[in-house]
Amino acid sequence: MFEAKMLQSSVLKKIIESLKDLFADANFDCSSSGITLQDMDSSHVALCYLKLRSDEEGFEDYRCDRNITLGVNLGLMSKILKCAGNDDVVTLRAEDEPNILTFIFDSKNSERVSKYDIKLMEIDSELLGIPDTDYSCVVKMPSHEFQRICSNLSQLGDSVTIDCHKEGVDFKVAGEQGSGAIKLKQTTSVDKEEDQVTVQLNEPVTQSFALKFLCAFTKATSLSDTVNLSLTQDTPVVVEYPIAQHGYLRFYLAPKIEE
Amino acid sequence: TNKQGSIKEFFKKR
Repeated sequence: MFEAKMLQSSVLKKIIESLKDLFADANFDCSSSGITLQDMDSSHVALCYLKLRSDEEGFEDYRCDRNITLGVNLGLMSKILKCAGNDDVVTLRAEDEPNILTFIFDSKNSERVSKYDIKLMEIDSELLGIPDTDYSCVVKMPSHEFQRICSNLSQLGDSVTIDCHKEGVDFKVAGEQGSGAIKLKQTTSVDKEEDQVTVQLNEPVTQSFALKFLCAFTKATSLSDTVNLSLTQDTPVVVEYPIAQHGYLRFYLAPKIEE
Repeated sequence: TNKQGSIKEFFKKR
């Protein structure tokens, strides 16, 4: 038996909304330690990795008697989650050898209980080993700022060059019709931690990435006030959205490599 | 010119 009771259905809604356009079908791997999801986009350029820890406060109840994999079409899951109110408590339930995933939505005042079943899919997805590495540079910034940068620069070109150095981080685009550059300096005088830009630098990095994917990742902006960008030369960038009381959602994007 | 790398070039199959 698997049963996970999440206090905020809005969190699950936001996660699925941010994934469903790039990642059509995905396996939720459930174990006693929590729920993980790893998936590649169809072009094998981007990878997402979701971790929801069972011992965090976001779950009111969590039970997973044996490890199970729930293969789900994320478009369908998005439709089901639209049937939940934002303040509803959502319970996910499945048997040990499941064909069906059940969603139960409880309204805050317990006056309305709705239940939906969806058929599970057999998804043959390739799991990749994500190496645990120290990155040359980790940029922490407000998530809405990163969203704005990606959106602004995508109007002029397809790829952004991210340049991390000791003063801050530069985002540059050069297209056929024009070019643009946004410089972010490290902030020291901002009151709120979530408004700060910080750059932890071991080594400077200059790397180009496809804006199409970065813009898609920023659909997760509402999950978190801040976003962390981890970069090392000639390796995928990690775009991480911490999820309060649950864990995190990370996106990995392969760099553009000079031919 | 830049070529788009594949994530599979960096992360090997588990």
